[in-house]
Amino acid sequence: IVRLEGVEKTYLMDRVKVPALRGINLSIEKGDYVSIMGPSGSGKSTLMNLIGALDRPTKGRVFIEGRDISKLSDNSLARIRREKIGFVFQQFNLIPRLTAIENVELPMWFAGVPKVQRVKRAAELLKLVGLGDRMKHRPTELSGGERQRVCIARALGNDPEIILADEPTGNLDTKSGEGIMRILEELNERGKTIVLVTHEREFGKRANTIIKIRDGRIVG
Amino acid sequence: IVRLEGVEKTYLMDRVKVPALRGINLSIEKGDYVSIMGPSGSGKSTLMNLIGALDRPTKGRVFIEGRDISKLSDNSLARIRREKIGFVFQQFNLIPRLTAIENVELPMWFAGVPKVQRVKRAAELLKLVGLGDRMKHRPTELSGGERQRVCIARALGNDPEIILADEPTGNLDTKSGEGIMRILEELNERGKTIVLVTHEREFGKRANTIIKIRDGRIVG
Ligand SMILES: Nc1ncnc2c1ncn2[C@@H]1O[C@H](COP(=O)(O)OP(=O)(O)OP(=O)(O)O)[C@@H](O)[C@H]1O
Ligand SMILES: Nc1ncnc2c1ncn2[C@@H]1O[C@H](COP(=O)(O)OP(=O)(O)OP(=O)(O)O)[C@@H](O)[C@H]1O
Ligand SMILES: [Mg+2]
Ligand SMILES: [Mg+2]
Repeated sequence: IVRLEGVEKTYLMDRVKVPALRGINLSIEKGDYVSIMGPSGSGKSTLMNLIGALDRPTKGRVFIEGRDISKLSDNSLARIRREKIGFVFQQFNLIPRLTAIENVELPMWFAGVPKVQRVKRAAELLKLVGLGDRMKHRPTELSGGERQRVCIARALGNDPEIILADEPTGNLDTKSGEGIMRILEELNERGKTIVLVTHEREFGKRANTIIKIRDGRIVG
Repeated sequence: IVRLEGVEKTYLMDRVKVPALRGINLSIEKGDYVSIMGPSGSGKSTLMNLIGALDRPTKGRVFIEGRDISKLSDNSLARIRREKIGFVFQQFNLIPRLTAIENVELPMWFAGVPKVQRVKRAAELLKLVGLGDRMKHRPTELSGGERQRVCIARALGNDPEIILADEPTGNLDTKSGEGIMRILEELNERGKTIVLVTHEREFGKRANTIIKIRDGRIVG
């Protein structure tokens, strides 16, 4: 469902180049459950941004459902992301002025879902992640782990085919983290493709396919 | 070194009160190594903010080195924080326009440390946390775990007596997380008081004193 061929990503700073990814060849099957693990700074989030078409590679090609994303217009790319991909970011990025439920509604609003349906779905998703009593809180009125769970709920609103979760349990106690893992496993049983970046080995090894990354390359 | 007596903290929202802490009695000995563990939303960060004098309780009293912080002026409180307390926040809050090294220098600049010394110390601390080659990067040019490590370095600049670390390894792979734990243990061996919030049981149980919190109360 996602394929990367010869992908490189180099960040350019004033006088320095940072080669974050150095030649990635990767094929993710539809319906697979993949975990990506590796040291801090090894390129995991960069890789997730490319898989999720949030960024373009410096070299090489990225295919989503067989389509070369470098050939797509920004509009087509945005539509694929909106309809097909649910992204849980490592650093949250919730909208501070919106409540939890409004933040969860946002991708559905972009996708044209009518108000009544998206409020209902957003409320269900927040209850699913244990935030039924936090719906009206704004991000600054939530704990770290609560914000993380709002992000998880938000990623699921449009029932996406592919869920990309970058450290979704980094701020969660073991029990809440286990709850999130079970949501991901249940989505995978229903045919969704899951790509999970995690530093928790206990969680990472439950995936079907384990990818280890080090210094911008896939190893082992 | 820090004492909380009958401390309560209630957040006020438009029509709702959120009792985040409901009667905390806690005494932290100088030089102790304390870990605080509990479910997401149970009040750990709220408690850390009170211990670190970043917030005032709704009821009860907080004493730092025997001084009731409600009796102190904002200036005196700010001076205690600057000189005595190093805080690693759960959600980072680095200054986006400053580089990593400038972010680490900031508390030292506030404390009046001369330029040459603070640059030297900031560089050493960044090397200590493995970011010697990332000093000129701004926060948006760093990975999640790298930002977290800049925050850890920043907390140590003024050689504080008390280090409050709220989930300092949430974004770090096991090896980097282990590195941070060893820095904290080494600081404790040198007499520093460590208060660590962590959801990683393996790390939490290495503390001298373990505090469990649930629904705003200390339990067990
Ligand atoms: N400004 C606020 N207004 C209203 N409620 C708040 C505010 N800040 C925090 N809360 C609530 O207070 C409770 C405790 O928050 P706190 O951040 O202390 O939890 P925590 O134990 O650190 O959680 P986590 O492990 O998820 O970081 C949470 O349920 C949260 O929703
Ligand atoms: N905009 C940027 N400019 C320059 N360098 C960058 C930029 N973004 C990331 N980097 C660097 O690229 C490398 C890979 O970053 P990435 O965020 O992919 O790592 P990661 O594996 O997700 O790390 P972590 O586990 O800490 O989240 C890091 O060393 C980082 O410093
Ligand atoms: Mg990352
Ligand atoms: Mg917290």
